[in-house]
Amino acid sequence: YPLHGAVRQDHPSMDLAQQYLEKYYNFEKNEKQVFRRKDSSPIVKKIQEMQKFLGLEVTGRLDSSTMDVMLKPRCGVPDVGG
Amino acid sequence: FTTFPGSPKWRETNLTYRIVNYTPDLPKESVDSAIEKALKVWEEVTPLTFSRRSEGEADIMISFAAGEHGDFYPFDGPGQSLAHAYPPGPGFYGDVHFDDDEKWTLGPSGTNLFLVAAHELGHSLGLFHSDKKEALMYPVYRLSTSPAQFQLSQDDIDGIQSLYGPHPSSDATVVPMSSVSPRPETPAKCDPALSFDAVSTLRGELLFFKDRYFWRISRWNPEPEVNLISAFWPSLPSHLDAAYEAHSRDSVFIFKGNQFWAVRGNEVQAGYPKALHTLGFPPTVKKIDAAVSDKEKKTTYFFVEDKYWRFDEKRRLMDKGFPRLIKDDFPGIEPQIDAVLQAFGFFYFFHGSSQFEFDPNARTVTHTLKSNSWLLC
Repeated sequence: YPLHGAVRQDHPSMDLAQQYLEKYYNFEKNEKQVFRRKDSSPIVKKIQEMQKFLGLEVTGRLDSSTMDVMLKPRCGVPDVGG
Repeated sequence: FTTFPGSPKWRETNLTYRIVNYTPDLPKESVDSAIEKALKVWEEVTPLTFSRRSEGEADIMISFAAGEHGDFYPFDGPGQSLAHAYPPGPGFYGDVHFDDDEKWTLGPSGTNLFLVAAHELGHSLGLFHSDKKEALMYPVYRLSTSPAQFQLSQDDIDGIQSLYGPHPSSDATVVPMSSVSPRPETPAKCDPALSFDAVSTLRGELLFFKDRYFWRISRWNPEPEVNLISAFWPSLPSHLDAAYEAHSRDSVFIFKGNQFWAVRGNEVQAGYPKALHTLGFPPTVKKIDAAVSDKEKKTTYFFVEDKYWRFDEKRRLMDKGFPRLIKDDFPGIEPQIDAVLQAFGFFYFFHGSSQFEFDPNARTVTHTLKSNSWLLC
């Protein structure tokens, strides 16, 4: 997982992250995503929003603590935009 | 803690619940006792009481279901979403659904029904999610103690008591709760002179904007619900000019002066407000009067005084050959339109306290109504 620079779209954690953000954070479904660490990219902003909402360190990256939370079972009520 | 937009809460304190069906994972008695314990958690810190119904409609209908089960939020197999619930209100509001693809248990293994039920019932009573990890209303499932030792966090207590006040027997000074009556300055929905600032659809609902408020009507809750605009979209202004839904983008565009915002559900999108001219309007246009988007054609009409523009939602560009005169293409519709709504294949033009139903095929006004006809007056 390259910490700096583009992350390939087909990386398995990308699918999980995108699905999680679509389901619980109102992330627009058909956004073409490059998980490049550009602070302005929509996906980075959504990751930051999720991290802030859940009291995680706000990095904008799919770091291990963020992925851990995404893998955990949770309430189905969306945190944003329900 | 947070509450749902508009802070919906139950007006009654004696609420009813019904366990509609059962999971095969547990004996019925175990499900009953887990639900009773979960209700007791909230009963102990509020004036609320819960009585069980065995048939018919109850305030809180509790059921188990898997996958698609008749609402907007299908379940997703084992893991991920465990359950969900709706805020206080009529019909399916207040109801709790458990994902029956989970392995429901009363202990630490699998998914503890008591803990999830207590969280979801918090939603049924009006609490949204908390960002405090120790709170019951934190969205991520975490069984930290055995159910017997479970205690609400102070955050949960503060949240629910912000809606209902403390339990009568507690020594906390009881602040008399004003009966929830419409705010005095809420516009009277049946005033014959009522006019609207803007009207739009939103995910199957109808929104009627007026001053700082909007009425919300849906097929599943025909009684119009009035809310402050700021309760749902804190960064939006009031006294709007126009609004329309671009269905293909699940977005509502809201206009005031020479700016417009985009919202998705109750989330204002980043990068807004934008300037009107970014849509292709000439600099002479300082504000618009009304807007409506044709769902099938993915074409939006912007009305400004006696003219209108046509906008292609697919290309996100203004069509050539505009503006055109409203009276040329919408015979019978006078300028200075307040709002436009598309429904049942008609365009409904709102002009002061009057409303004109326009058949776009026959290109004629087919009915004249009062503007507030939609609010069941």
